[in-house]
Amino acid sequence: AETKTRKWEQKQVQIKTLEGEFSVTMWASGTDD
Amino acid sequence: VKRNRSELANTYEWKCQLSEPGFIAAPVSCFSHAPLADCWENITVGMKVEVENTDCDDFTESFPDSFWVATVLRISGYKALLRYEGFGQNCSKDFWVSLCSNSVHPVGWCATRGKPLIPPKTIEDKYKDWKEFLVKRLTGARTLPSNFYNKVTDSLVSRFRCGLNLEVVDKNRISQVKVATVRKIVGKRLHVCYYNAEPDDNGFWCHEDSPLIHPVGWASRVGQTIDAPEEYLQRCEEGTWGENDATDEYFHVPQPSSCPLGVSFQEGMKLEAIDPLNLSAICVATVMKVLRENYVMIRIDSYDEDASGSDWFCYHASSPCIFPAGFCDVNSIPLTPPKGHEPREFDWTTYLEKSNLTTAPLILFNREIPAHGFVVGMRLEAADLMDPRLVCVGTVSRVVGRLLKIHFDGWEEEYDQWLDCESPDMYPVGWCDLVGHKLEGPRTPSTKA
Repeated sequence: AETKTRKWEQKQVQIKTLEGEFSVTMWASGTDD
Repeated sequence: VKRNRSELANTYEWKCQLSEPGFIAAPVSCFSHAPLADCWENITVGMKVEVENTDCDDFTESFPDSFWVATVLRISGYKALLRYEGFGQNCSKDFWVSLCSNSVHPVGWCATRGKPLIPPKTIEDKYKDWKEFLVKRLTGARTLPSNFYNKVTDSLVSRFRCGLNLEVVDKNRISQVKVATVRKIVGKRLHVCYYNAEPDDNGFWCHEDSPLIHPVGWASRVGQTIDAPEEYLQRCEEGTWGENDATDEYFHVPQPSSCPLGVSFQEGMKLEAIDPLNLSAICVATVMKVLRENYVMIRIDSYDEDASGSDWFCYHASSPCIFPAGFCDVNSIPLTPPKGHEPREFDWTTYLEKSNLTTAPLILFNREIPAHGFVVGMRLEAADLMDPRLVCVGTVSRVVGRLLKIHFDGWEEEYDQWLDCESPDMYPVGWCDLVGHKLEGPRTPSTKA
């Protein structure tokens, strides 16, 4: 489970459409560092 | 990767084959030397990306380029089949793209650049406000890491650079190495030019992890013959290296021997080996000389007589390309017998008894079989090692433990190559496109002519 936590990180992602901006929670593989 | 257009003229694109029924590409993670191989398992079907929206009106001044979210439907090597979000089961606008190209981004990339996502024309009237739909589709889904493109760029960087000197198997005399200089690097494949080469000599190509290249001073250290200028040999003796000399740290060190003390390859021992001059053949061979650091000189017994020793070839004892006597028989692989013997009639036991010969003991060979993941029918890109500047489309046609038979599409079986599953001369589908190397397509009737 620890490995999985390190591998996939939850992150807030900003989305911009023609109607406006909002954010969603997505998963990204943990290679950001 | 920006490359000269003329170099990439007529490069083959997999496009038309990718959607064929039964097409299966070897996964990127099978190629440990390939860019992003270590993190490719995190690239999965169902992942969302932001990608150029080509289903739109001509570019407007306010939005010169248009992006939308897409889902990864299939992955073949570095290529992915994408479907724009909102298309449901409609596959009319599905498209293949290289996941590493600069037109594919993690979700969120557009917002950081102030670009609004613009829905494709086909579905633009489906919703008045796309927010609710996108929140539903994107929440909890996976996307690429925000630094994915940097990862791609980093993974393409070679540890070598142009101008470095190294020792390379002499393509004109395979029993020796020759000093050479790196002239060009494409996708970690090195184009080297030999010292003292003829003006029309086009040098040699190999991957930076190839066992055919060695650090400066290697030949004199292990006892291999080298062709080099006097000044270089002098430096080898003194151990004085310059900034343009590729020293040990640039190279992979072969596995040390795990044999019990006293057991080692000896001159005269018989074995089976991939013919370095015809990679479709595994042949009866002889250990001609034992060098230092577990290197051995091997001669293929089916070659014509040549007392000069120019046809010997250097293999490391841990090489996966040499096998114990009987390997081919056990695995139903045709074995090329020694010169003067008929392939159908050759039998190891009779041969050894008649000539009072011994075979190299089983324990000396690398018998480790990694969980490589290759299966018959998988498609890939592979260097033609008889002309290694060419990278061609190929198919895994046999798997024998860690040994793979690579068939070059459209060519006769005699052009097949036996390669180890960890060979750095094989690449995932889309590798050439990613690194800017020309890809040779399958042979067609016109190319045959």
